[in-house]
Amino acid sequence: LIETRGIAKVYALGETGLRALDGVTTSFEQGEFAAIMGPSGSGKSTFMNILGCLDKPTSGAYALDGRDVGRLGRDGLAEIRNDKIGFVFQAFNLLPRTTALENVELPLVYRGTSGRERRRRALAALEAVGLGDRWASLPSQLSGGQQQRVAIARAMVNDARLLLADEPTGNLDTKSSREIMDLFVRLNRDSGITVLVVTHDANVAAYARRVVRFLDGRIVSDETGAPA
Amino acid sequence: LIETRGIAKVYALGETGLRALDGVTTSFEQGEFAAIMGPSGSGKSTFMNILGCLDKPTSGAYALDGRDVGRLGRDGLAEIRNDKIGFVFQAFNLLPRTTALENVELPLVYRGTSGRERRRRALAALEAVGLGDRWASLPSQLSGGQQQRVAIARAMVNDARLLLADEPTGNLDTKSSREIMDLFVRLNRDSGITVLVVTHDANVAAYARRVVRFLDGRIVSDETGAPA
Ligand SMILES: Nc1ncnc2c1ncn2[C@@H]1O[C@H](COP(=O)(O)OP(=O)(O)OP(=O)(O)O)[C@@H](O)[C@H]1O
Ligand SMILES: Nc1ncnc2c1ncn2[C@@H]1O[C@H](COP(=O)(O)OP(=O)(O)OP(=O)(O)O)[C@@H](O)[C@H]1O
Ligand SMILES: [Mg+2]
Ligand SMILES: [Mg+2]
Repeated sequence: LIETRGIAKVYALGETGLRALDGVTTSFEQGEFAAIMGPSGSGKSTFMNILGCLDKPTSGAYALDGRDVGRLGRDGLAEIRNDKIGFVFQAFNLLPRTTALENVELPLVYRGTSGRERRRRALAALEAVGLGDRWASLPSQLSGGQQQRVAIARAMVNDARLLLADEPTGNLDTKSSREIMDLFVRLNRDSGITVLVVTHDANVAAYARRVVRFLDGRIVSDETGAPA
Repeated sequence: LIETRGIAKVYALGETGLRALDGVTTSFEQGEFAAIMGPSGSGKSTFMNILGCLDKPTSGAYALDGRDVGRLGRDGLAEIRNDKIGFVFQAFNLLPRTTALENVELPLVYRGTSGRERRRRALAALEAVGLGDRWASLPSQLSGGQQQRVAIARAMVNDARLLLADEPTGNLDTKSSREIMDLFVRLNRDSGITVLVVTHDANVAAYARRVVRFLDGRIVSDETGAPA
């Protein structure tokens, strides 16, 4: 599904650039479940943003589903995102003056799904993360973990083939974390969705079959093991 | 240092209120180090915001350093916050178009500290969290864990007597988490600062001498044990 070759990302910072990614070559097949780990600042979110077509590399090549993503313009990238990719951001990125339900509906609005079907699917996704009763709450009325779960619901509602989750359990208690990871395992196993999870938590990484570790903008290890 | 009696917080939500806190009575002495734990939505951040004078309870009493905080107006509360309390928010709350250094300086600006002393102390706090070389970066140029560490530096810079840290390690890798918790232990042990840490991570809670657990807006257990 995903193939990268020599991806680099250099941010202009002061007099020198900052190399957030320094030649990342890897691939992920459809149906994989992988954890992405590494120290703070090692390039994980930068890599995830590129995989999710939210950002472009400075150099290197990225093919998604056989298609060279580097050649796409803004509209092509947006189309891919809306159609293929569910994203859980590290900073949740909920619209602030918008209810939980409307936040979760948003990918379907971009898709042109009808109002009634949108609402049905958004409510089902909220119930799957234990927040059906809070559908009318604004983000400011939700705890940190509750906001995170709304973001997870939004990522799952468009039946994307690729789910990129950047620290999806950072603000969740152990029980909620397990429930979310069990959801991701079901999506992966039953629907064949490719799941990549950035995490600092070894208990979360243990759900994945493969662990890719970053350090200073590079992949330093890539281990495939038995599922937990 | 802290004494609460029957603290309740009811948010107006739809036709009924939502009881985020339901009669919390507890106390924390100067020099304590306690972890606050509990499921998502159990009232931890709500309680921390009240202890930090960022919000008021619906009912109940709260005395900080012998002073009835409920009787204070806005200016009195702001004075207490700026003078006595360092706060690490769950959502980091950095000013977006402001450098890391300027964000960390902010409590000292409110204090009227001179520019040169402000800058010296802010840079020292950034170096203590491993980000001295990123002092000129805006929050948008920092990773999630780096932003969290800037927030921690800001909480420590005003030599507050009380440090309230809401999920300070949620976005940090294990090594960075240990470094931050070691910093907190040193502040507690060497300077007598009272430290309350909300966390979902048992490894982080293990640094505390006391663990207070919330469930559905109430304290359900309060255990004192040996330090880790
Ligand atoms: N927009 C930007 N401009 C400049 N530098 C950036 C930008 N975004 C990220 N960086 C820098 O690039 C490096 C990698 O950042 P990235 O967010 O990918 O790290 P990360 O592995 O996700 O870290 P964390 O675990 O803290 O979330 C960091 O040093 C960061 O400060
Ligand atoms: N401004 C608000 N308006 C309405 N309800 C709120 C508001 N803030 C919090 N709540 C609700 O109060 C309850 C407690 O929230 P709180 O943020 O204290 O939980 P928490 O224990 O910090 O959870 P987490 O671990 O997810 O951060 C939750 O049900 C939440 O939705
Ligand atoms: Mg990150
Ligand atoms: Mg909270």
